[in-house]
Amino acid sequence: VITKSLKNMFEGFRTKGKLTDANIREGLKEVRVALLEADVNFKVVKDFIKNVSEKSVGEEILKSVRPEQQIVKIVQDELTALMGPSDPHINFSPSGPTIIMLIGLQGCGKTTMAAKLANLLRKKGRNPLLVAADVQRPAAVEQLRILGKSINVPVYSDEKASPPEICADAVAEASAKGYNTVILDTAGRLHIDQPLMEELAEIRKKASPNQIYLVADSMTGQDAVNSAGEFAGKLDLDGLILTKLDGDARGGAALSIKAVTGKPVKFVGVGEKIDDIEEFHPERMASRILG
Amino acid sequence: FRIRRKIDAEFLEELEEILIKADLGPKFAAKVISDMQRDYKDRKIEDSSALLAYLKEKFRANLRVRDTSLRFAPEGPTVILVAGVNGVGKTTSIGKLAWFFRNQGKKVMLAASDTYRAAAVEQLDLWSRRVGAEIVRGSQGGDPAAVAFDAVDAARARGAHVLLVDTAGRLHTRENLMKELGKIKGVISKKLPGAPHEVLLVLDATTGQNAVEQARTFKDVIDVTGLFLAKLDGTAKGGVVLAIVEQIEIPVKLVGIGEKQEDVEVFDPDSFVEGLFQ
Ligand SMILES: Nc1nc2c(ncn2[C@@H]2O[C@H](COP(=O)(O)OP(=O)(O)OP(=O)(O)O)[C@@H](O)[C@H]2O)c(=O)[nH]1
Ligand SMILES: Nc1nc2c(ncn2[C@@H]2O[C@H](COP(=O)(O)OP(=O)(O)OP(=O)(O)O)[C@@H](O)[C@H]2O)c(=O)[nH]1
Ligand SMILES: [Mg+2]
Ligand SMILES: [Mg+2]
Repeated sequence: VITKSLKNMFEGFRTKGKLTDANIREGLKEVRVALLEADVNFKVVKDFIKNVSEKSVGEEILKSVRPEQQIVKIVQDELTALMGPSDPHINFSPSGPTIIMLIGLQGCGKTTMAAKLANLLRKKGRNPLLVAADVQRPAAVEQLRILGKSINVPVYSDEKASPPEICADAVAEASAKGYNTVILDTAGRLHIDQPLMEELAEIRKKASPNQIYLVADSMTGQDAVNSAGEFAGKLDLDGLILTKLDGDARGGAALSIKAVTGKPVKFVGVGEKIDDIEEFHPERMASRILG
Repeated sequence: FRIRRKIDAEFLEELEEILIKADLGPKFAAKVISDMQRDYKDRKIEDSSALLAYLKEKFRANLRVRDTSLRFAPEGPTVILVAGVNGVGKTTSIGKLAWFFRNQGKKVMLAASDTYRAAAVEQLDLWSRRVGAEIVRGSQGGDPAAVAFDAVDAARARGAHVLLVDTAGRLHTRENLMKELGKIKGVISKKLPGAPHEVLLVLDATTGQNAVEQARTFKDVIDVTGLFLAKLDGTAKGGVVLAIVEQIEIPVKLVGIGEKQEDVEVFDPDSFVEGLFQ
């Protein structure tokens, strides 16, 4: 556990006298390893450590009574600030349906999250329509249909049309039938798949989503910045959703993705059931990453 | 990476960055570099390109230390149990393996032992039709071990050469789900001595250090015999398998390089190691 070991390390230094620049740099080496072990991106860690060491090697730290506590606090505060602020608020469209589009790599949890979001928003008084825009994965439409049925939310699908057409038609259907929230579940895809990345731009053009959320698996490693960077570059993201936080992955990818996209984490997935969706808490994520 | 360079601090820092970015993990990368520093002093390796070649050979050798071939039953059906955490590519990898064996003229059967997730059985069923394999299924929400039991029976009775058992995704931290997986394996071995002949853990190549925990726990519960590294067609390097091969002692046997049936390859240490440095 980094914060305990950081404190212990500084404790050892302190009994020998005052904390020095060298002591602090040594202690931060341990923070660096902890962050990398937590899968935070290499460059993001480099910038973070530089930032914290500049803040802690200052005069006031070295003169204070319990300097090691202060450094631990700086690390935690800095991480929390980077992860936050908490922002679960969705900017609903003032007129017409609010269209939410979910995108991301294969298997990160988009389809499950689409149903979770639909359920959450319906409990908050919205009238949602789920849209099965993944026509390439075997039984993807069926998966969303079954989930929709389990929460009594209708699912729009059309196995003969292309994803952009499906989404455009679904929005028209929603306007006609009075659904004020439309959730577009798209097929998982690689950020380096040009035609499929172009398809996302096409969906955006045809369906004009109000909110585009990048869904990411919290156990993603160093590659998180590559994929997130590409998705963010191709479309204007409005937010991030982290999934599978019920596992024991430290989730450093969250920090990397936040750093490279600059977008807020709106929600997190904490299990396979429909109710397993929570608001994001930056300070909890920060201490999870630190271990 | 500029070749023919002097081995200096800057070179070692650059090397550490490459290894960490390839998901080798900071501690594993640090050990690789300190071992390497000790070795090159002894061998008087003068430039960085020679050092790089030496390092790549070490990685290749480590990946080859365990048998990377699939184990088959001496007679009767070969049973392959496939497990892993949620969304890594188990069902798709089974579809690919089914195609792989069908292509060799083998009779293949699939067991839809994911009785939990929405449309999991439908997904596997579509794969069975796609590749021409039989499928054994139970009822939605039913006992997954019962499906495995029936499938082993059917595989033997109908002369299937290979039986691939699909299981629900489960986080290794869920004790009850890991117990359930242990039960599925237990039922298979009781039904057919020697089975399962292969226990494959599917890992997502984009996963970071948590893959080591996944490997450790799954091996403890169902004695994993091989890794199937899926989604290697992305930009993630999958370097975490080096630590898994060394510390958890499970060989990488197969890789997934796409979403189509033919996007499966037998693991090749040479091209994998080259990929780490690209
Ligand atoms: N434990 C856990 N499992 C999750 C979570 N979210 C999704 N899953 C599971 O992860 C797996 C993949 O979820 P999907 O919703 O199919 O993922 P997807 O992004 O739609 O996948 P593709 O459409 O193939 O790209 C399923 O087994 C889900 O039940 C979560 O927060 N925790
Ligand atoms: N690009 C790429 N995608 C893959 C690969 N293997 C699987 N996928 C995709 O990953 C997603 C999840 O695959 P599944 O086979 O449903 O994964 P799973 O482990 O069975 O998921 P659960 O049963 O829900 O735990 C699907 O969209 C697959 O097409 C691969 O090698 N490359
Ligand atoms: Mg999906
Ligand atoms: Mg599956």
